[in-house]
Amino acid sequence: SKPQSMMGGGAGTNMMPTAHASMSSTGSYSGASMMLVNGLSANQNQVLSLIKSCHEPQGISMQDLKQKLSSMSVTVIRQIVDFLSNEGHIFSTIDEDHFRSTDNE
Amino acid sequence: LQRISRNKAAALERLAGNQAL
Repeated sequence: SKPQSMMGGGAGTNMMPTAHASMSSTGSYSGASMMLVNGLSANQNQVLSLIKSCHEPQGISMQDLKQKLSSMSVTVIRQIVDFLSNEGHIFSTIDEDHFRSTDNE
Repeated sequence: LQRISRNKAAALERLAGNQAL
């Protein structure tokens, strides 16, 4: 993408935020664009609250997450889950595809 | 399952560590 120079006067500065997720550097989260109060993006919060809402002993499965978050790609869900896991919000249970939240006692 | 409680303990530790930052 090239920087578009504004030709013909800058009457309306129409800034298009081009979110370029460079996921190679940190790799931890590319689903984090808008930070909310608790430091999580909207997507991350959505995933976290879904995981929180599940009270099965083995937690929620990746399958369930995929189904309930049909708007998100599997890759994004996986990245978010990895991020939340690294942060300590969730943990994997019976396998790497089942997750529970740390704060739903 | 031991694995779950171990993972949970590790996660709680990470959470505590992150909150301490």
